[in-house]
Amino acid sequence: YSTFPQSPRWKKEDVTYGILNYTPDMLQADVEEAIAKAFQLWSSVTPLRFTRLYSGQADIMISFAAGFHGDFYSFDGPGGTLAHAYPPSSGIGGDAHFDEDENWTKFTTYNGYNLFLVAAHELGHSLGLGHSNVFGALMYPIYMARDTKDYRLPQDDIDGIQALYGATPSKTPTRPEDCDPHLTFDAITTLRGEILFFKGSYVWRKSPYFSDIEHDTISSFWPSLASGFDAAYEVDKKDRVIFFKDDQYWAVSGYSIEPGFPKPIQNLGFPTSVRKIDAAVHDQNTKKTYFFVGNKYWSYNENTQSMERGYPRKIAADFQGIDHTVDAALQKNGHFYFFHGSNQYEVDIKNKKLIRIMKSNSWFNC
Amino acid sequence: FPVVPEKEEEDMQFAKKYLENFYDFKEEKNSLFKAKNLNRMADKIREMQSFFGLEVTGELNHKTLDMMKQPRCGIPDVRS
Repeated sequence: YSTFPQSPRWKKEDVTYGILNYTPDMLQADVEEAIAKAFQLWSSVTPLRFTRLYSGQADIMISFAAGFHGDFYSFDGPGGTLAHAYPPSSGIGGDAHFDEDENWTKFTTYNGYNLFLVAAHELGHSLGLGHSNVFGALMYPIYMARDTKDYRLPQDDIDGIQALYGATPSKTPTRPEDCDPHLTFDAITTLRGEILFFKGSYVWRKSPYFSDIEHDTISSFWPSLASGFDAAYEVDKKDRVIFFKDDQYWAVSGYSIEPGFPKPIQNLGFPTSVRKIDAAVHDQNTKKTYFFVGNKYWSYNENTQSMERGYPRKIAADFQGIDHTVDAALQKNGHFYFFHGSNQYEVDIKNKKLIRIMKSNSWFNC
Repeated sequence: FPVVPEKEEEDMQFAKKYLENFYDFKEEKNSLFKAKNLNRMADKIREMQSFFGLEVTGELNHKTLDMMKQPRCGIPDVRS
């Protein structure tokens, strides 16, 4: 491996990135996934954490351009140079440029270049790595089509990036035990008959088809949403799950993020004073979705796609026994389940009366 | 068959551009330094052949040219 002269590196562990524009060769969601997976390759072996910014200037700005594009290194049409990136520093430092005259693809075919592979290489430069003369290394200068499923960083590249940033901290944040009595959740939703419980970057998956609880990371389902959620709910008739993080939301169908997302939560009718929501749950019977923010809640009509009049209302005024904020919410077996800390409150949907209180992880057969 | 002269010249220009982009080759523009340029270019070809594990000959042979034509990253392999 090699580094740039004087080995420039980011002097922090939290590095931001932004996607300035997209190639017309691929779906936007596929571009975002390829970029997110490329960052994960490097964050999985270092203390680095990458956060995407959806506006403003990030440390690493990613763009597609052809020919002359404003720096001293014009691209050269199809073939030849595919992309380039700048070592860590302010301004153009860290930025990665991809030649739009190439055919970009999410596959590893022979009539296009795999964006994930090229982006992973270029982001190596954005983090301070130069080229490697080890054949097969990711930082080898020449493009090599290879299977990207479960692609693992070659050892030479790991040695190089860890020479700059050190290894993954020995104590990687571990998933809490299923039956930890203090277990709390960020968000919970149904999905095609299963129930997904989210905390940090982890997801517990409870399926009616298997007795065991499956443990995954969010990135294994939605790589570009790896850092976790504030709230989530399913509109089963549309086979759609909506995820919320800060003041944005995404719609997914299975593994695919629908194009055009994220969107600002104000699109749903929230006032600008609301910067994030705590929980959301959809009532499949009435087609209404309840959003919980602090001690208030909103009712959203999925048919008219608009907030109902007369909201927000106080949670405690309508849901007796729910005198606190709601971390996560779920509809199952004809009941609502409101999670607060390590407890959950089972509520009768019709009369909104509290039925019983249980531990949040009672779903895990503890 | 012997390479057609124009093709040879074309390859030479391509190689020169490649070595300028990726191996920090700087050509003296003054034609008085033609011999010096050729030596310097041979040195840079050797450097590139060594980087890619090719036989180090300093000559712009077929394999070396082939490697130069592979799709690649735009960042230099060596830099001053």
